[in-house]
Amino acid sequence: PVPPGPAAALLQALGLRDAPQGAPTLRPVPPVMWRLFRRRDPQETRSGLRRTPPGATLQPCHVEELGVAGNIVRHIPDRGAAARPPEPASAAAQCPEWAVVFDLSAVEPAERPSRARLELRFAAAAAAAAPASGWELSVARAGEAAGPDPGAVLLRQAVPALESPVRAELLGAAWAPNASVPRSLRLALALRPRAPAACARLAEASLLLVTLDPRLCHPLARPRR
Amino acid sequence: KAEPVAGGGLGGACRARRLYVSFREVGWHRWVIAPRGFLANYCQGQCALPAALSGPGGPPALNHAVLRALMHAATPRAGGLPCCVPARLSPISMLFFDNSDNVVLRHYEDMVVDECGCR
Repeated sequence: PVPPGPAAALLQALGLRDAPQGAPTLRPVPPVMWRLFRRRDPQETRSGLRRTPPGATLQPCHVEELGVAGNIVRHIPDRGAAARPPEPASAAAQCPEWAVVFDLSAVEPAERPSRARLELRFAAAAAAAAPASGWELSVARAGEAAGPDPGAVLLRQAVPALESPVRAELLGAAWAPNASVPRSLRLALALRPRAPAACARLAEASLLLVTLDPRLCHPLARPRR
Repeated sequence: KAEPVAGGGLGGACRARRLYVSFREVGWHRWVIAPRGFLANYCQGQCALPAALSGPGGPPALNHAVLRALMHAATPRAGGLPCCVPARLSPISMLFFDNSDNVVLRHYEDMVVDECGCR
């Protein structure tokens, strides 16, 4: 229940439906989220107190580092990770497919998506045994049935190496850019080596979703003439 | 934590006073990752002349505020003084865990009073 009194009013002013209970599982804050926070509030983090440099005006409702409009950035973990069976070592022809599930129910209908970046990290062993010609990532819509099923392929992308996270832009592929965000996103991923090589193993999947809530967005006040 | 106003009255001319909002005090420290709090500040003070005129480097004075201060100086009963309110604000960002175990960064406009003015 929403706490009574001023705390409820402040929560509402911050556009939060209810007081979050804190992370059910303590997990580290992803570096990209720290970087984005520090980009916006460098004084706060370092000194613990806020000071605005005179004349500095950050463009409201814009995420400079990602180059898109937005005032809410969410790092959404894959819900399917726990249910994924351990992968058998297999020859390239039978590389496994992975079902990933993202819970987007926290996104409000008024929020307009401006970026949906899938980020995949693979186990180091596969990175070391990468084929010279690289890999091909395919992302398909997974059906409601348990486990991945091929479904419609949303995008294919060449992946030269696996040392750094593999990123793929889903906005425009998984749902139309001007459509509202679905409540849940189920995908079937496959990473196939272009030449015979050992299969890669998915270590972590996450989604970086940027949205713009126009209700919390004021146009930049024009300087007085 | 707020800066105590000297003498318990309106505390001299209109200007920004320190007000630090601690999320621990509000009981949000379990779900707010950063910041731990922020300097929201607040405006307080007299808007009589010359305070109704803007200070050096401050926001330009509103003619109406100067008019009211003049009227008050001439005939105090003819309406009150202008009000001491925020004239320039700046945003903050908050990093927190939501109820779906997502890490969320939200940007909020107009959360910190940088300057006060008479209006």
